[in-house]
Amino acid sequence: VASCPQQHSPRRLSGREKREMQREILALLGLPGRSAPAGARHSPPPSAAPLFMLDLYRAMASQDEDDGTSWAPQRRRALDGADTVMSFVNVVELDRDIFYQKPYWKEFRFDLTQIPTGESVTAAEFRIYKMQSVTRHINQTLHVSIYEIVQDHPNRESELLLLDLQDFLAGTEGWLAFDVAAASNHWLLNRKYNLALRLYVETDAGQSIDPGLAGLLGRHGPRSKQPFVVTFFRASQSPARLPR
Amino acid sequence: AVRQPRKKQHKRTNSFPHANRLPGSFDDVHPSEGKHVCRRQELYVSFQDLGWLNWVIAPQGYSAFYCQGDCAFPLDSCMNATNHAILQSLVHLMKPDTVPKACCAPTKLSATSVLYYDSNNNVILKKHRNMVVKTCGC
Repeated sequence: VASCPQQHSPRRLSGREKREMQREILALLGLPGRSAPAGARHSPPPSAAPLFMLDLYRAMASQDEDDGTSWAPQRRRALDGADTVMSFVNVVELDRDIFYQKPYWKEFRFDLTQIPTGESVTAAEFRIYKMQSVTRHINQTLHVSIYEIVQDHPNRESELLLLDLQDFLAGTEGWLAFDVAAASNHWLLNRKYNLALRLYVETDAGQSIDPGLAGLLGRHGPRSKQPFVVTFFRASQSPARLPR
Repeated sequence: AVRQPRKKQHKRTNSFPHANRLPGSFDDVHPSEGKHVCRRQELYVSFQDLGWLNWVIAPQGYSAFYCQGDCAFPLDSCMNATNHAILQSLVHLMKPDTVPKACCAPTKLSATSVLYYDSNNNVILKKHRNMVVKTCGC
């Protein structure tokens, strides 16, 4: 017969006990430490990713009450199966624009050193904001493709792996989301593959277009419209809790 | 403490002194004929009071619900109990020294989520399953 835990009377906590209790709350909630990261305190990060993550948080928090109709089924599935969702701000951006030879492209790099261990990727999206193209007819179809850079070579073209390809009208305006789960899996399994994502834009006729002229915003765009990657992780096992 | 204690709070002689307790407050305990019935209680931990809100984006605090009270079966029929709890209560009545009372414990749990910055300004949303007590029973 299982016995009930003893009902202890509440008592005054010492300062040390209080700090231990706070540390334990942090550990239970999976929070890394008490002090704020320097970047978060002094220079505000690009706000596109936090805003998107706040939307995800609200969706997750209201999961019991909400029927989820406002979310795409794919996003809903990813959210339901995820224990951790991380957004990665674009830290380095390279352009091969109209000042270079074709094909034109845009390259995005992310700091993935803090990817959690012991978790598997269930979904990952690269999100980039598209303004209406000013140089194209609004009804012209543009093919936007995302590649993972598998290997960089100094004197020849990098090895690329196609991740996703989508078609948009030149007049489209809003967030575009590309499936980059395969790249996230590679990055999770082996950090040396953490190179970059490369984006190309082409017309129906196969003509390369400068992504900037196609209306795709990079890290020099408004803070609320900067590109980022969001990755959904699922814990492979329950975290072990050490006794206090 | 962020939430004002309710009227009956001051009657609890064993609560933490205000200055030394963790930020938070206890819910009322409704005594039933001198006994505390099994029900859900709340200890609210304010992230704002702990100074964590510059890196924890949401929520502003955490309602650490827990279950507390007596399981008085089968006399108090209004309470939610499993057959096992009723049996254990009966056996406890027969052998109070050897068999403990039925437990007041969570009967339904739900998940909670935390949104925070890591040291690289990436944003992390962490979901913790079975963290929030929704209902208590015996």
